Amino acid sequence: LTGKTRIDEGLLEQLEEVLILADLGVDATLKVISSIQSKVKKKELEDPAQLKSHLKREILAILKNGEKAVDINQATPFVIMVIGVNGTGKTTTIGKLAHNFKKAGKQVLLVAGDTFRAAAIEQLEIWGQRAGCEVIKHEPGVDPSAVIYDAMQAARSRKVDVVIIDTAGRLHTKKNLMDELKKMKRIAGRELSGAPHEVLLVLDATTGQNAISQAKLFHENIGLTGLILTKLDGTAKGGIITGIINELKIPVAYIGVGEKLMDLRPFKAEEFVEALFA
Amino acid sequence: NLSNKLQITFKKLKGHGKLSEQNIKEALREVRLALLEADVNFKVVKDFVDRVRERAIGQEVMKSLTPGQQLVKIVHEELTELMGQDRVRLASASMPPTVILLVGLQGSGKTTTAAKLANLLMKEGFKPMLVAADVYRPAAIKQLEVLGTQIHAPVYSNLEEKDPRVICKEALQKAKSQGLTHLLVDTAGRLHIDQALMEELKDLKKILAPSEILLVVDAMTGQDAVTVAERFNKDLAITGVILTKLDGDARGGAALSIKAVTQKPIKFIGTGEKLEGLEPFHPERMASRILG
Ligand SMILES: Nc1nc2c(ncn2[C@@H]2O[C@H](COP(=O)(O)OP(=O)(O)OP(=O)(O)O)[C@@H](O)[C@H]2O)c(=O)[nH]1
Ligand SMILES: Nc1nc2c(ncn2[C@@H]2O[C@H](COP(=O)(O)OP(=O)(O)OP(=O)(O)O)[C@@H](O)[C@H]2O)c(=O)[nH]1
Ligand SMILES: [Mg+2]
Ligand SMILES: [Mg+2]
Repeated sequence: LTGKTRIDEGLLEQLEEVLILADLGVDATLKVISSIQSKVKKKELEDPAQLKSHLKREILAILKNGEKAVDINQATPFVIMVIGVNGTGKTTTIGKLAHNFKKAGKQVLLVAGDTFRAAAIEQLEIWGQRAGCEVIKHEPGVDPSAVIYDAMQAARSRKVDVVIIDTAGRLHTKKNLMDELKKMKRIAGRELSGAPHEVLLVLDATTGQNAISQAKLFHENIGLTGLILTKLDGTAKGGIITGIINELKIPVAYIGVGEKLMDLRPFKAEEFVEALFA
Repeated sequence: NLSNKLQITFKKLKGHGKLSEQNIKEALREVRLALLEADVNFKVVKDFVDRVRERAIGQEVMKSLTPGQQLVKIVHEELTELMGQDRVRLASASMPPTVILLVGLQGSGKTTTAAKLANLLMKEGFKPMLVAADVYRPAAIKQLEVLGTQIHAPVYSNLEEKDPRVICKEALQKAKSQGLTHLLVDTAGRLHIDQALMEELKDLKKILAPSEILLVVDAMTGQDAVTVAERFNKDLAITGVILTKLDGDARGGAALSIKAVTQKPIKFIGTGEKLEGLEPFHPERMASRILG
């Protein structure tokens, strides 16, 4: 992006490539590029050396609106439901969240709401052991809403601070699975007023534009309060959250940067933009 | 979709007679956007559009009464050809067991796919054994054992052993002594940039001498598909790809990206969470899906 004397089509194409490769997606990329183009036309932006920093500021402005802090002090017990398509990192992220809240001195209860996938309950139990908190579970194959029901009773009687519900991975296009999730949310709210206080969608940073479809449908069906973007320790940039924040107004609470208990960070727009252009 | 967009592009030139370079330029831009929207890699799209451009300025489009339709037909043909052959078979070793090694990023569907392949092989009359070589992920071994039980396929595991190399050596011995036909090795998900774990795979390859090293990739993967596939291919010389979660609405452009950079065939697609959800790959269907 250097060595040019004015902003021409070639330079804008180079920018387009950077954004597309970062998985911003066609829509968000075209929006950003056309906004830059109109500034160039109006002579508000003329120096090619300024182009990259201007672009970064523009994207930063969008992402800054998408920072979310989860405040578990708003209610007790504070109930967090974790959802998303298959394999994005939900169960692992719940282990990390539990560790986070335990470090802050809170009592955490985990709920094995994935009663479908092979060894899902055992997997969550190991994370519970690592984080130092109990796991409410039933046998595999039971209605996950029954586990939620029991968990809400236990949360109240044990006076826990935070409850984190693990759910089975599911494709957003499967109506019966979305209905199952709706029922789980309804049962949580019926048994514990206000629950779930957060419904967080876990997105894999390697995902392309399908992430928008995922966010849209999960939001329409269940209602999202935030996102968690995982696997940012890889080479994928996760730029797709730009469009999700801008168009769907769903903020990002955390990012996952590895497979260990401490590999969770709050989402920070500045760091994210720097990484996008790295 | 692309057909409609191209119809609109070419409709604008009705009455101007001959198609101009500008018309073709606009039409190719629509093709480019359609592929980028399908998550095909930026550079792969560039090369692909160049290919199409050659045919787009040729007689078949220029002299056609329906240039839009003709161009879509060309794009579909070129895509199908690039996607490779129909129903490529699994390789088999000259001496049993045939070893199949499954590799890929975290969460792509390797463990489930290993069991699906075992299921398929058993239905074809073979005697496969699954190998639980993921010693890292919590309950990974249990996961494979539960799946193995569901389809009555033997699973080799060693809870005391922390080195996947030893597990693989032991499994190979056992399969040979029991006269089993196939060994399906499930490995831990890993990043292509994790040197130590990529070295581990290289060691497993030496020990197992696999007939197949299959890269398991999530169909919703975006631009990163190229970087991942190139690295796995460079380090291991993969023999094929399995694209999972195609029962969703991901366009699956990663399929084209991976095929373009590795030239390795996509052998199967995952079409569901149950163990029956594995189908042979059909390039023409994939091309239609990518074009939306
Ligand atoms: N590198 C990396 N791997 C991660 C991260 N988060 C999760 N993983 C890995 O991704 C894989 C899938 O994680 P899970 O927690 O099982 O994902 P899930 O969404 O619960 O999966 P399902 O319940 O099957 O839908 C595991 O191998 C995790 O270790 C991350 O931030 N970075
Ligand atoms: N819908 C759908 N889900 C799938 C498909 N293949 C696998 N899955 C699901 O994807 C999730 C991850 O599958 P795994 O087999 O655990 O993935 P993995 O690659 O072994 O994960 P790691 O070992 O952590 O790297 C699970 O919830 C599977 O049920 C598929 O074709 N369609
Ligand atoms: Mg899970
Ligand atoms: Mg696995």
